[in-house]
Amino acid sequence: MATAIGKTKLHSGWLGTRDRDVTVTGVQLTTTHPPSLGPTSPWVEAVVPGTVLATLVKSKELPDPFYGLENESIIDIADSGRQWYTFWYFTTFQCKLLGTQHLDLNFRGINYYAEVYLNGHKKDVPRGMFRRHSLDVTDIVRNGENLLAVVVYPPDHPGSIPPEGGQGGDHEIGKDVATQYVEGWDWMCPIRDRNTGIWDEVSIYVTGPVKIIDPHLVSTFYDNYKRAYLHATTELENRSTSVAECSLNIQVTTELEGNICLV
Amino acid sequence: EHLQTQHLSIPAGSRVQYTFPELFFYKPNLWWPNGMGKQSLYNVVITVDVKGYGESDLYSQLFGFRKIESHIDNATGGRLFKVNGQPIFIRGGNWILSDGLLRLSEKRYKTDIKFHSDMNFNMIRCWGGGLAERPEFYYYCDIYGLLVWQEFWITGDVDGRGVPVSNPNGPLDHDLFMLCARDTVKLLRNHPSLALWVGGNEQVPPDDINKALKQDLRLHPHFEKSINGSGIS
Repeated sequence: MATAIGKTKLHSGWLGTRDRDVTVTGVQLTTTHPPSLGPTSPWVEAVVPGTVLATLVKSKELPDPFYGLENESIIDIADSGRQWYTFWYFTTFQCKLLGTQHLDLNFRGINYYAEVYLNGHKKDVPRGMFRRHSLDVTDIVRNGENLLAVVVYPPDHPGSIPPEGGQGGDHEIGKDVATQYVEGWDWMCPIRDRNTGIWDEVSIYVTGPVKIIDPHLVSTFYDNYKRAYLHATTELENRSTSVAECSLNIQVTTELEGNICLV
Repeated sequence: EHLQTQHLSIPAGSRVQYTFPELFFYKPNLWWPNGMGKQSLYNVVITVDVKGYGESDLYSQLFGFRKIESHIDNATGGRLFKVNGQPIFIRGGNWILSDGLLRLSEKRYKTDIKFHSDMNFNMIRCWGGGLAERPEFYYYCDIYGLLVWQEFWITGDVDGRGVPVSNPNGPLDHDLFMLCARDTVKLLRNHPSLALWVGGNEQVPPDDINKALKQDLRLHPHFEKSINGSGIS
């Protein structure tokens, strides 16, 4: 059966491991050498969405930094170097597209940048913690099982924390567009991986030839709120090679009571 | 009148912007902050059907009819808010994030935000050194009536203060900052709980960023006019 229009979250079945433990390339991981769990495997079950530290805590490689003084036993990225917290993620997903359907691979937040490998094809995810990434993988995805690997790099300027501590450490993290509490603040211990990781939602999204992008909804009011107008604007992208004759529909409903809706 | 269909042709391989004719509502149920009334929400669904193909895409969003105004009071220096024309006494909580390892589950968001509501708060301020909060956070703020004061990522790390002195000119890549800011606005702008964007924590961002934010976040002229008893003045 074809994959239905809409979003499917990819939040289960993820594996992860440190970059230093990966001996094959991203292309090989997503073609001939997919990883697996096992007593000799460096791969562990990964927390996605979540940070590298969240995965290492889940796998019990590291203690929970928020219990007692356990954070002191976790090496800081300033001392370990960025590669220590450079992390690979891997998962698989099923898909079946019709000929006219398109598939996006969406990351709602990656800290700080990444390379994505899907079935042996590489795509770059550029810098910036607070931006969405939508990769059109229609030409890469295949019907059936798809292999996806992501290597995530920490912020360029993770900075260091002076021995005496201090608000914001040496402030280097502020050079990047990323969350800034992670070097430590007057209310928070430093976060050792600086929140590196696939920290927000991952999904695949199926559309037909035309895609709705970021609608904007605004209301205006008149006559002391007796009259109101809903203004809706949206972007539409036609990804096909022919003119798309579209019926664009907007419907507003409200739930009166229970399951009774007013249209 | 709350159902409308428009026909349009979109050239091959192109991206267009389309504005629907406005939809009229008579006495809509308004969205109110916690303690002032109900958090009435409407479900807005936009679909696009393509001739010869069928349904091509669907968008769904809970929408609240509300008007939020605020200004700096000359007498006190404080910011005063009105919601739907009514003054509101702000009782706020400061928010950084739900979990330091960013395990941001919906269940945790729901619990944390409901707790703010149960404390009779009506606003959460998202500090600039933390996150631009996620749609799930805003969803529960919509549900529980918490207004959100959302700051961008300017703090003591990027204002020339502190020991050692931080970079006084903000992040190194200003274009990247603005790209992230614009994308964040698009991600969150339809939530009724979103009350105020702020450039950063306790200071003004670098001049070019500040100007760009103000420019991009200014009201469309159509919405600048204030309401009065007889309509737009």
